[in-house]
Amino acid sequence: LNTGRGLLPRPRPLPLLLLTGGGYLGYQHYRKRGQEDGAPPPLATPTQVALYRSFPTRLLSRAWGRLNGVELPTWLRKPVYSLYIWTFGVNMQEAAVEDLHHYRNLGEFFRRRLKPAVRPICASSCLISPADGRILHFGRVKNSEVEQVKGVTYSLENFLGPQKRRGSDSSSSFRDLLLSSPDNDLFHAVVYLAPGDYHCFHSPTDWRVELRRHFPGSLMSVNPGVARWVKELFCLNERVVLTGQWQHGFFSLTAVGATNVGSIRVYFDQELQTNAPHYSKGSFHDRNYVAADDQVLRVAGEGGAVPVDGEGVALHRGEAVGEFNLG
Amino acid sequence: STIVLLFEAPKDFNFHLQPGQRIRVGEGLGS
Repeated sequence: LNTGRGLLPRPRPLPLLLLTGGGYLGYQHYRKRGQEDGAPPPLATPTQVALYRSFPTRLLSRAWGRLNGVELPTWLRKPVYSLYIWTFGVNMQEAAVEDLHHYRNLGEFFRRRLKPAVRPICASSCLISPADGRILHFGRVKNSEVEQVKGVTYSLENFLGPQKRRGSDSSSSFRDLLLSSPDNDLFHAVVYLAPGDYHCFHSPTDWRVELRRHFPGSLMSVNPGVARWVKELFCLNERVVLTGQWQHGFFSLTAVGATNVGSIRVYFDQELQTNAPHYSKGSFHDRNYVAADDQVLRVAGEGGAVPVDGEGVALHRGEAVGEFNLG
Repeated sequence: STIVLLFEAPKDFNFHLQPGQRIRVGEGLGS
């Protein structure tokens, strides 16, 4: 062994670094070339997803929330928020309060409201955008699989959870379960909110929310790059699913959390608690808004009790529904 | 964060969108 060691040249750090770094760059280059050939980007393997999920993102998220809850001294507010504005391209002219000293901490700044006039409601469309952001994907739902981004799908049933069956027909597909008429189809649209976007969400149409289903879960990033890499990402992350009915039948809005934005608030649902320190995997918590006949449901909204008759929570197009919070 | 809309609509429902486009609260998604 001694002789052997004497024969081998002592490994010099620089050549070693060049060798390994060059090898890695070469691997990345050929991997990217594979993508340029039109092949979809390789999906994460179950091991890679498990590894990513084992990362303490909830702990990070909650720590991030605590940090952003710390009140900043007045003199520090302008520099800190100006850095955030510059980094994420925030348009403060649209904010209801433009004076940066008004926001006591980054959490409050993140929840800033907009001037009502800066978001006019499109009158000619029966469906409007619920949030500011970027359209990640949209289209018709084929079979019972939804695309999170082109070519990467997730199961409708895993995403929404079990739905009550109409009648006794157990042979129909999950998708058929949701449809009220064979002349209709299921559609979907995904809006990605970047860190600098306004983070409240509004009602995309006139509809009634019958059920709120909260899935505690991972808090992986939902950045478009990760959405291309992790199949079923939207089924793994913490999310709040609101389901109900609109003029054409089934309607649902789902807010999906992420590492830096782990908390979701729904103004008419004060019971909802997201980004809790502990949760049991695969669990979900329902809140039913369709009261039994004799029960009159009252739910507390941001501006006091929201009227709820036995048919669920009535929401109007453009009405503020909830918000994402840091941490 | 992400908002996912899943809804039933007549088969001739049409989106007025482009993938990757910027969108803001209140802008029409389709009809």
